[in-house]
Parts: sequence; C-alpha cells; structure tokens
Amino acid sequence: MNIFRLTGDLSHLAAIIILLLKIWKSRSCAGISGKSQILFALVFTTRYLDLFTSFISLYNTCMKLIYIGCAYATVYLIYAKFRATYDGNHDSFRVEFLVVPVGGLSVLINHDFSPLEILWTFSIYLESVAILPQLFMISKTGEAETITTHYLFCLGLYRALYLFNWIWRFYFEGFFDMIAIVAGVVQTVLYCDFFYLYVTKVLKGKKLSLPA
Amino acid sequence: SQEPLRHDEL
Repeated sequence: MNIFRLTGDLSHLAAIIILLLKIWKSRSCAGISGKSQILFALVFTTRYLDLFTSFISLYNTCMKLIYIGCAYATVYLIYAKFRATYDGNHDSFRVEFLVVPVGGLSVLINHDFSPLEILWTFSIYLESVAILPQLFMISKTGEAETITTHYLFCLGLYRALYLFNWIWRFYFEGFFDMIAIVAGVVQTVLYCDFFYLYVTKVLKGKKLSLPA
Repeated sequence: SQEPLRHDEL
C-alpha cells in the first residue's frame, strides 16, 4: 500500500459517496446516468467475487463491501426510490455496445482462462468504459450540475492516482499487471476532456456547460 | 494448474 493507492481508493470512495449524497439530499437523480451506475454495480459484482475465495486484508474486504453496497444503493435510488426524477430520455447510450465487446475481449485476453479470472478481467475492461453513458448524457444535455462534476472529477482522479500507484509498484515491488494498466490508461484518457473542462470552468466558479 | 491469481487492489 502506497500513498497513491490509498489516495486513489479514498478518491474513489469520495466519488461514490458524493453521488449517493447528491441524490439523497436533492431527492433527485436528474442528470445522472442510471446506465453508468448499473455498469459500475456490475463491475464491482464481477470483480469482488474473490470476497468468497480469498482474504487479503480487513481494509480490502471492508472497502469492497462498501463499494458494492453503495453501488447497489445508488442503482436503487435511481431506478426505484427517485425513479420519477430519472432522465431516461437523455440516458440513451446503448450499453450493449460496451458490454458485448468487453465480454468478448475478456474471454480472449486474460491472465488465466478460469471463470473467476475472466470475470475479474471483464470487470477491469468494463470499468474503463463504464462512465461513457454518463459522459454521453452530459454531451447530450450540454450541461452538468456542479456537484455531478465533482463526482466525475473524483472518479477520474481515482484511476489517474492508480496509474502512479502502478508506476510505484513497478519500481519498488517489480509488480505490474498489464491488463489493469492498459485498461487504467484507457479509463484515465476518457476523462481528459472532462478534466480540462473541470479545471477551466468548474474550478473558476462557472457551471459546466458545453457549447451548443 | 497454476496458483489462482490474487488481485490485491480495488
């Protein structure tokens, strides 16, 4: 555990909690892509099946349980409790265009052709693109609430910090996981455009709105 | 068969 890994995890946790609190406090999930949230729930579910097979640390187990619990709570708020506020018309990204290729790729390129390992690989690939429905929704509506941009920033920062974590681990532990690294780079790159807007607009007190 | 891979990251 190094500082990049820890701050990455905490950034991820912050993102998840920001989103939950935003929906809970405003009693609304307007502007939030339910599809991205379902994908994240699927990501955690398929990745953390090792909760049943191996124990790594109390920290690891607790964080996994919190991530999974929050992911399902978010999906529940969007599709059940505050369903009336869900903006389904703008959440029109076709998720099968992500899930099907990602499923195929995880069967083809993995560390080990076993069910758990393929599901882990699937979750890594899927996570790298799971935010696309959310970014698509923002590009469609042309704007995002400031709190939503904080959520996205923390979520993007998390994977960027993981990249530094992997550099650290490569130098000091000789450890690297090519699947995680390549997917992590892809994931981080997808946020670059958003990072630029966040720094140039949101941090200067302006609302994030895209030119028409 | 090989030892199952352990993914210690989140």
